[in-house]
Amino acid sequence: DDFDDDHDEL
Amino acid sequence: MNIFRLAGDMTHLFSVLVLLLKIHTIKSCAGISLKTQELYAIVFATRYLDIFTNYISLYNTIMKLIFLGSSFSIVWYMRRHKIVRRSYDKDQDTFRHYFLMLPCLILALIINEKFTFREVMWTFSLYLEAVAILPQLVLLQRTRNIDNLTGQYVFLLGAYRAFYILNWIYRYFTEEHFVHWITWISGLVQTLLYADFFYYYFQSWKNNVKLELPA
Repeated sequence: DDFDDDHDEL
Repeated sequence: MNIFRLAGDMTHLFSVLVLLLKIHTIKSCAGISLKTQELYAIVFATRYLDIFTNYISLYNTIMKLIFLGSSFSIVWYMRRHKIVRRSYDKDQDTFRHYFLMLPCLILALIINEKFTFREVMWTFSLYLEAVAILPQLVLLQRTRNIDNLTGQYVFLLGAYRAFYILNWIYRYFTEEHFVHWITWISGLVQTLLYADFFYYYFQSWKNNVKLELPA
């Protein structure tokens, strides 16, 4: 979902 | 993944390894703020809630485990290890770090990308990370002679977010998807908080003298 691609950084 | 982000992650990893090296080998945490370490453990715990639910890449998962594992073990060392805890300077490390958490949480509830639990927790971790270094910087000003490992640790910790800012600029120009302005601003505030430390760190390196922060 969009949470994942928004927060793909550490 | 781009070179700036990789450099940022590696710098962050090295900062953690330098600290673990110091604590594990010389069994000392002199000059290290337990408050900052606790804040960082909370930063990682609230940012990596989804470590087992959503898989981004092997690299991402491994790095998350390293940051979680190292931050909690450093807190454990400084609190529980019978030798290390003796070198903890608790009368100097007096920053009320829990007072930092509440404003960050309230701000995250008000200003966030989307009002979901995960998103608010993630935003909270960003705001908290921006100010997590404050207890450590205060302690450095009180600690007269800062040893090299501690200086290197703080320097690397500050440098990693500076690399991330370059990464966000790079992603802005190369990918249509770019990070949210909340990330930009917290990252900028975080890096600016290191500005005077960087200045004195550079001075001490250039003049080859012991690092000292003015009280």
